[in-house]
Amino acid sequence: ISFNILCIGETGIGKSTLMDTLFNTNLSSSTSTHCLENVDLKSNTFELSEKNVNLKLTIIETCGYGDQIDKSNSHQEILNYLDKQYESFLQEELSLNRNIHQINDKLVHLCLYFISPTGHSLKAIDLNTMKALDSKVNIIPIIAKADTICKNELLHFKQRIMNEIFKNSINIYQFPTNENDSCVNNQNLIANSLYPLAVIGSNEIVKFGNKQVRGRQYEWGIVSIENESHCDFVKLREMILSTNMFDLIEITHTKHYQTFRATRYIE
Amino acid sequence: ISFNILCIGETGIGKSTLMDTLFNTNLSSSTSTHCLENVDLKSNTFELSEKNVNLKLTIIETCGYGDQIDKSNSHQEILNYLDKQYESFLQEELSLNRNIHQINDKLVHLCLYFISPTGHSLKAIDLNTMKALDSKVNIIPIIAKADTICKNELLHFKQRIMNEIFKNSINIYQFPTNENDSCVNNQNLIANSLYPLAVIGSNEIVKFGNKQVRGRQYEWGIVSIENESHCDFVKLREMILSTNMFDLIEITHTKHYQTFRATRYIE
Ligand SMILES: Nc1nc2c(ncn2[C@@H]2O[C@H](COP(=O)(O)OP(=O)(O)O)[C@@H](O)[C@H]2O)c(=O)[nH]1
Ligand SMILES: Nc1nc2c(ncn2[C@@H]2O[C@H](COP(=O)(O)OP(=O)(O)O)[C@@H](O)[C@H]2O)c(=O)[nH]1
Repeated sequence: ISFNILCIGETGIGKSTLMDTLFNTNLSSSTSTHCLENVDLKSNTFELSEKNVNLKLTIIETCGYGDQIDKSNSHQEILNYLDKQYESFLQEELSLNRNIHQINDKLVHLCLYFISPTGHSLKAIDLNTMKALDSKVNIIPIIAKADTICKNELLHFKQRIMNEIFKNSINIYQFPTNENDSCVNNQNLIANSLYPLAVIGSNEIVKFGNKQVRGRQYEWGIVSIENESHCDFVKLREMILSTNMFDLIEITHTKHYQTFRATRYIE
Repeated sequence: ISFNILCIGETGIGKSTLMDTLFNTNLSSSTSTHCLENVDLKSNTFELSEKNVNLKLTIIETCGYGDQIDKSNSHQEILNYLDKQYESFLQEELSLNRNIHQINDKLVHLCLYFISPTGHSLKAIDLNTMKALDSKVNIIPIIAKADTICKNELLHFKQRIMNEIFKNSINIYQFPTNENDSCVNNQNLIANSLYPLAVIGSNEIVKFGNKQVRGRQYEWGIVSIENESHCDFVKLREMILSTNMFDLIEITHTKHYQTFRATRYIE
């Protein structure tokens, strides 16, 4: 199966680290610069095998997003990339040689939008970008570096963000709650109520009691990524990699790709 | 004595909270919006009495800094404000009615530049703004929300920031190390070596052992602002409010104001 994730967020917001945490990889070895003149996209593809499932995973990350003095073109590069994937998928579908089992699925199935943990609300660039992309890709907004925010602040921050998302009619992806499996429906209902999921990522293994866990070691304590009272990371991983991966892929094809195709036929 | 501090930093970076922590006030009661169309400056003045010294303190904070889609005018508003203070000081100095003991000193004696704790380096907006203002005001760069960064990451982050500051020839304020008091010289030498000071601010009082301290309570531990192994807050407060307050005021008058006056005479 091909699964393609796009990570959008400012430099240093923790995209590489979160991807490494999600997939147990080590992509975030280099320090990024804040001085790119334009938003760029860098992509890594690798194979993962788990429980007899071969997963071909592609992670696309923005570089320099939000760094430019003039941010008005911030989402243009991303929009171009998404359209390019839809276009080549369409061409392959239309081509006479097509073999439906061999169409390389390079559509972006999930866009993780990293929200800066300011504690106030969304920035203009967040609203603009999400609005520009919400009919093109499944967007799941997440609060990055959640270890910056205390528990009581986090609740209010989540509420303010969700209010702004609804007030601006931004269509974010919601985990489906009308599946045949009521257990899945319940899990998804809970996950939706935790939006935006507040995550922490780490490339460090720290000693926590007698266990070795992924975490961040501070002078005042140790954050354990897998501890659900520390952050929503476990919930995010479960939601996007196990419970709803197929829904994310399906919605991309049955909704977003169809929207693209319809728009192309009109032209 | 009048002491005027300008805080420059993005919305939600912790300016109000840090000022409240420094002066035991409660200015940060309102949630800021990220949607101001232009950078604005808001100012609060209050009187503090400590050890027979009456301090007339004015805190000026940027609003909406870094939020605009087009950030190219970010420092213009600040530049205008600084020049306006120098201009009215000059006019008062030149006026025939002047009473040297009554000139209201509204010059900005200290500019705290809040650096976002990305872990990478300075942003383009940081370099641009500091470069535009470094001949106008004493700039002390500080790393905000230092509880976001682990100890080992912090050392590298500080080094990268200082390298960029020197590489871009930005004149930041350094605590004086050639004073008559060798004890002060030593303290200042140490403080300079800790640049940029990494600070944490808090409006909450938390229970730490059997003490009530200003801090931030996380699920994994309690950050105590006054604890010098948690952050450089105590060092910053000591440096700017006690050891070097007069130097900051003096340099503003003997160096920055004189630079302004010279430029005005040339015009
Ligand atoms: N406090 C905190 N720091 C993080 C977290 N994730 C990553 N970092 C740190 O933030 C810095 C930038 O992370 P990186 O993944 O390179 O960000 P990217 O530029 O978005 O890819 C590094 O120093 C990381 O150690 C997190 O969840 N919390
Ligand atoms: N982690 C962390 N959060 C902070 C710190 N200082 C302030 N905050 C939080 O950041 C948010 C914004 O702070 P505020 O002072 O209003 O930022 P301002 O917009 O720059 O004035 C609030 O939720 C604060 O509680 C800090 O040192 N560390």
